[in-house]
Amino acid sequence: MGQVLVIANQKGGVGKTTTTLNLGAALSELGAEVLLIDLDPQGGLTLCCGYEPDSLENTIYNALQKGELAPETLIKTKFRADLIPANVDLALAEMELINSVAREKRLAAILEPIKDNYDFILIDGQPSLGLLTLNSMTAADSVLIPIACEYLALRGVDGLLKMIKKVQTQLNSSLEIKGILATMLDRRTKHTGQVLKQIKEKFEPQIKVYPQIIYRSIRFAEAAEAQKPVIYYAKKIPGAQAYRNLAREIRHEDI
Amino acid sequence: MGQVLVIANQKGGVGKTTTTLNLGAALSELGAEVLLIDLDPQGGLTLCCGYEPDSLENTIYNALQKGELAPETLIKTKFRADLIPANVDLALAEMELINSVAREKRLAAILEPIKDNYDFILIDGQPSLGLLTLNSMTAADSVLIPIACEYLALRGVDGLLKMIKKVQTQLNSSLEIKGILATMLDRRTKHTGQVLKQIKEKFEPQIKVYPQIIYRSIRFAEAAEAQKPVIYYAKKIPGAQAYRNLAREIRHEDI
Ligand SMILES: Nc1ncnc2c1ncn2[C@@H]1O[C@H](COP(=O)(O)OP(=O)(O)OP(=O)(O)O)[C@@H](O)[C@H]1O
Ligand SMILES: Nc1ncnc2c1ncn2[C@@H]1O[C@H](COP(=O)(O)OP(=O)(O)OP(=O)(O)O)[C@@H](O)[C@H]1O
Ligand SMILES: [Mg+2]
Ligand SMILES: [Mg+2]
Repeated sequence: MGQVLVIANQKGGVGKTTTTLNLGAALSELGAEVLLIDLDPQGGLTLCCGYEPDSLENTIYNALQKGELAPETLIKTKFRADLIPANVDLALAEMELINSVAREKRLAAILEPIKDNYDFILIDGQPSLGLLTLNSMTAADSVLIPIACEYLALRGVDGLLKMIKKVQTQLNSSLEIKGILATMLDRRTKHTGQVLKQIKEKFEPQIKVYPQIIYRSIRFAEAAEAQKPVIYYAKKIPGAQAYRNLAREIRHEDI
Repeated sequence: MGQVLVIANQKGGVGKTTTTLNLGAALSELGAEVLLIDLDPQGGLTLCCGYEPDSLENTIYNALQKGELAPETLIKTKFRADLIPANVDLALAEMELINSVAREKRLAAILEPIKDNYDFILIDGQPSLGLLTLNSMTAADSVLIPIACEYLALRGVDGLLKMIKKVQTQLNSSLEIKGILATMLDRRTKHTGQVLKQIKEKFEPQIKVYPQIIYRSIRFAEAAEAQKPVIYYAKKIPGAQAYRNLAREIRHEDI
């Protein structure tokens, strides 16, 4: 029974796409069947998997519009996982879905027929609390929240938790918070270490803060340019190890 | 005659809020009359100006809803500029405005009566291409595009330029692109230098790439926590000097 996990945080640039890509690749490496879904019109995840977003005819936008997933929308990545890509067309979906019936449930309805083909379905969310994010949370079993160890990223989490509560009461009562993943920690700076401490003090024990921490490294931006997950582009850096350990822990939680 | 400048890029975490705050503070320091508008439900700009977003009753959301700006919505910052704040209520505005008449022109209509009280009105955009961003571009004279010197940020600009073209043909024919501001350059890494080169090769001379470059420094995140613009929190760092020089150049362009 596939577990649907949405990687969400409306604060921009905290590592949502990077986490979806690397957690997905690491879970595939452990032998799990994985589907990645790009739900951001920027198409960052699609790019990191080596596809040109604007060259694709079948994307998640077409599936949301038609209310069903054409089989050719599912494409292969180089690391065994499947991908449902996105491109800038998806920016239209929010305005087009607004007036449709059960508009928050479109994505959940599309995933229903294929959910059991996978162990994990990871959804990369866009940096907003709009209708696409509502769709992703309505379709999901749980939410993983990456938080960059910087002041503004910490402050933004309250708005996200409020939204999750609303979704739990009105749209998806089984939605849980999987946990928080601290990212962009930089040993050279006091500030990021202090924010990590604040994240733990503020959210534990109600919300799990994963022990794996993703340290800042320029290798991540280089890996994106090389269109590879960092766990293959720079295997030995602490961040790559942390994503592999995170995958082991999440896979272990699942069994 | 106030110049309305929107700081926009749908890629998250590239320095939109930091640029609005520091360019605004630096323009105020040069004697210009400045209004800052927070158009992001995260309320990052409101926070950096020392206000608790959720404690405020009058925000840009109320003005958009009523179609007019109550005088008490305008609040003072500690650096002479005025601020129209935002909080998470603004996330509702997108869904509520969708079905209203002339939905893209709400912000422009609100600013009309106060435009001439300022030399510069700076709008901090949220990381998306939705209706609030459309509103900001319809109300603006020009767009300043911060781009972090990292691969994914560079790739996202095409979608933004497409949207600007659409706004120019359908909603606001006088909208111009002020220029591109390169941010998060890190002398210690080859990658950011290469991306800066790619930004210049790809966009110049059609689009101006400002000579001022905002280098990466943890002082920015610390300044946000201290709720001060970095130009006051850490005056001597290269990034603070760059924002002061940028303000001088933009002020000079205006005369
Ligand atoms: N641990 C890290 N250290 C340094 N850079 C990182 C790290 N993780 C991701 N990055 C880089 O930081 C930038 C932001 O990461 P990413 O795009 O994954 O964030 P996001 O939350 O998906 O952004 P958006 O809000 O735009 O969707 C990218 O350029 C990425 O390559
Ligand atoms: N030049 C810089 N060097 C290092 N850190 C920076 C720099 N400019 C901004 N920051 C920090 O990087 C993070 C992202 O910046 P900021 O919030 O201004 O980006 P944004 O584009 O407004 O993000 P969002 O897309 O979420 O609105 C913040 O924590 C900020 O303090
Ligand atoms: Mg992303
Ligand atoms: Mg911002």
